Amino acid sequence: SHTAPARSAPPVASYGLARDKDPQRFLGDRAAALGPGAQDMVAVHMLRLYEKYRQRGARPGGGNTVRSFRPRLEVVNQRALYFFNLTSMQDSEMILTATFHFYSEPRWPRAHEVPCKQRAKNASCRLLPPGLPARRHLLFRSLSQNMATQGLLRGAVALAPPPRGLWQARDISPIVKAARRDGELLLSAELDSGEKDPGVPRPSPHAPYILIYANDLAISEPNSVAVTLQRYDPFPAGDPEPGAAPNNSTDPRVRRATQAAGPFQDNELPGLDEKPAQAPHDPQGHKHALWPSPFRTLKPRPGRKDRRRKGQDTFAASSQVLHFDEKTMQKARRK
Amino acid sequence: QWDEPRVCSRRYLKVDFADIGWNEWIISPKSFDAYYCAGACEFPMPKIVHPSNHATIQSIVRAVGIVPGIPEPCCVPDKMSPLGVLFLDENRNVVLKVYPNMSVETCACR
Repeated sequence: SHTAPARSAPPVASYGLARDKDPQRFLGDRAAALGPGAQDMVAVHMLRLYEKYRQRGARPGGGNTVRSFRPRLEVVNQRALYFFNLTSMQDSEMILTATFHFYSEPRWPRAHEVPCKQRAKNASCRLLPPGLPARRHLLFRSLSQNMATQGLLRGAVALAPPPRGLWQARDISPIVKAARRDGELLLSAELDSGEKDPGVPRPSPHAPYILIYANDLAISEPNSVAVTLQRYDPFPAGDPEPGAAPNNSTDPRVRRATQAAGPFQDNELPGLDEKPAQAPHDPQGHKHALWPSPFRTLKPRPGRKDRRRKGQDTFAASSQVLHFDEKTMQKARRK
Repeated sequence: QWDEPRVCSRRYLKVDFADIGWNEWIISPKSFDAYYCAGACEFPMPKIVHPSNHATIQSIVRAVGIVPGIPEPCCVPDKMSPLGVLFLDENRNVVLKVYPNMSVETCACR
């Protein structure tokens, strides 16, 4: 198996606040490139990696591939779970590093009232200052596509409360590699603060995301660009579009009529009315000699002299009638 | 294109991903300078076409004409450079891949 080069991914990384607070500002005109609704932090991060590569040729994470994964938010038993579908990773991609990026703000537990001990004249009930912000844990579980269970707990990461709201990153390479080895490419992440009703977060540009830095061992294959970027067939296999070609082939291109539809003055060459040359006779008498085979049978090459003579009479024999379709004829008439 | 040199050399080609229908999922770049190689590898081949030893021998054998039907060597890319492409995968997640051999730097007769 691929041993990733020793690379100490930052156990804790936190980004400058200003630029990340408002991804749109950083994106600028490149936001259009990402399409609507894709202007979240993961898009900003990936654009930044791309710019870094483009300007300095810096290989992202020491490999040739970076895959980002946006989560699907689900609430299970009052808890917010972020599901990441890692199935788009290719078998040829050897994972170097995987990082989990999340935005967190300090959570102050609610200040609570202290019953007054004695009702002194001038004492008044006072509130205890709020305790320390709650410690939170990141819980990772992995499950295979069709399992309905909670999944196998793959790791728990204790989080120190942040001094203020900011993005952080954690290295989850062992968790992702183990889950992939076991074929469980659905990962769930839970930000557990231990509170009873933490309140369910709504989808926001602050949703967490996963980045996987990999080395695609198949990228130097000839034509590797086609494997990931050539997606010609816009229709899913086996479901021809209504406008498909009449003979039900999956090819969506419209076949043009070869025989002229209406009677019109065809441009038969005057004085040449022999039939076109028959399909070459097949000495072995195979049945397909009657049907012109889709492939032209190779004829032995005639010598130089009769090649010249043959060229003349085949021209005379084979091209008496030229067919043009209606559109071409209209254009010709107009000219 | 008409005033291009006859000899094997690099020719300019800008590829716009919209022209090949890939622009829907390619975020960046929208186009890049790919170049291509074209031109003759006639005997005698000048140094500028960086002929390989085999191409030199093939070119001489063809010029001497002892063995009929030997074609002249081909003008192909020699040094190439990679291209980083940012695109959306089938799940519309953003992916960055650095593809090798996407742009021609030099051509040669092979």
